[in-house]
Amino acid sequence: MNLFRLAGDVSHLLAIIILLLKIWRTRSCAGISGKSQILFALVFTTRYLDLLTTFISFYNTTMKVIYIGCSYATVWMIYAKFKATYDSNHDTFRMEFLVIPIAALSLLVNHDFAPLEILWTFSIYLESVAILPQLFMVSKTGEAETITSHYLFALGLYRALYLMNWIWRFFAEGFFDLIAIVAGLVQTILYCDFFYLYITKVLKGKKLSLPA
Amino acid sequence: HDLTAKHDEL
Repeated sequence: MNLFRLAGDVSHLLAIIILLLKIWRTRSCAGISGKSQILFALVFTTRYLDLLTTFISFYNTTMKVIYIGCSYATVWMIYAKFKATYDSNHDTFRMEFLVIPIAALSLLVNHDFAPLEILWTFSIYLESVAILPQLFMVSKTGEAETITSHYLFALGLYRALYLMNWIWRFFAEGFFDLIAIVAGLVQTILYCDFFYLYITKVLKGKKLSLPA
Repeated sequence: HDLTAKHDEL
């Protein structure tokens, strides 16, 4: 464990909690892409099956359980509890255009053709594009609530911190995992224009609005 | 190093 990875995990946990509280407290999931949340639940489910097979540490197990629990709770709130506030007209990204090619890619490019490893690879690839329906929805509505932009910032920051963690681990431990690094780069790059808008607008107290 | 041994990151 190093500082970058810990900061990344904290940022990721913060993002998940911000979203959960936003929906629960405002009793509304307006502006939130349910599809992205389904994809995140799928990412955690396929990545954390090793909860059943290997114990790494108390921290590792606890965080995985929290991530899985919160992501399913978020999906449940969007599609059941506060379904009336779900904006399905603007959440139109075709998830199958992401899941199917990535499933194929994870069968072709992986470290080991074993079930758990293929699922882990699928999860890493899927996570890199899972935010697309949400970014697509923000661009369609042309704006995002401030709390949603904080959620997106924390979520984007987490993988950027992981990139720093992998640089650190490369020099400190000689460890590197090219699949995770390439997917993490793609994932972070997808947030770049959002990061620019967040820093130039939201941090100046303005509302996040995309140029129409 | 065997990468698949265990993915110790979240």
